[in-house]
Amino acid sequence: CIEQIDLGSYFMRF
Amino acid sequence: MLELRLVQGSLLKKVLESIKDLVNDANFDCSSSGFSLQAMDSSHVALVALLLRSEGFEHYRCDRNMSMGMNLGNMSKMLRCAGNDDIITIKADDGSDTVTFMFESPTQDKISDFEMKLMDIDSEHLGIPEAEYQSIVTMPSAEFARICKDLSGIGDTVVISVTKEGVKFSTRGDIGTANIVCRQNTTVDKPEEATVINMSEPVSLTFALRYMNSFTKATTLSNTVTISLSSELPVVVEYKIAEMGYIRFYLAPKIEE
Repeated sequence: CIEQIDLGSYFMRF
Repeated sequence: MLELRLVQGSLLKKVLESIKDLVNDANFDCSSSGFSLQAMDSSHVALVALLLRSEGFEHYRCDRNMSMGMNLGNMSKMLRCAGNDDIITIKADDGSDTVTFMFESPTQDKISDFEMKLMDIDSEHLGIPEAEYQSIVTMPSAEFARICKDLSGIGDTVVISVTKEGVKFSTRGDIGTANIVCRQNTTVDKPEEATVINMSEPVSLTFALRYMNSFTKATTLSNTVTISLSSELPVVVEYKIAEMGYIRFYLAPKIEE
């Protein structure tokens, strides 16, 4: 199963 | 007061055409350094970052930092009314809830203005750290677009693998598999036809082709595209915009669970 990662898990949220 | 005059108005038309299907609404930020945008798609998987530097405008006046929320579909409808050779001026007054796009034909015999309603957009701003990428591939943008289009007829995802020898794009689907290898090729007549690989470590990552295909709508902005990959980071697909700036698309990978 291949899961799509969310961008927010990489970048800091402001 | 904001007034930005862009002689090569077609650049703004192309920018809108390349992002309007990815992002519905976005805040355009205007400061003394330039006109920029950062927005995520609704599924929070892809992000677009646009910068048009102030030096690239023939006239650039931005008295105070402004953020203008626009529906990109509506903005695109208005910009489509500008001719490809038209000069485009963006105007807004402080505190106004509208923005005006003025189009001038090169011979000044036709001048149009379109006023568009602004909207309040509560967008999430992400901090993107400067990063060292393990592999950076620069290749002709049309070639990259062709590969993404071709592979999307076969599978839903693309595996991008970079080694010293080249960059490989692979997919698999119900009907079979496909592998396309582009070798480093710097001995071409024109620099924009070269495929250049700067690699500190080999990398292999999987991405949704639907998004990659959407990014390639920016192909008209630049002859080349730069794809920056690291195993711990979203891929960056960058199209330079003449001397003015860039449009960068960030896409989070798909990971085997």
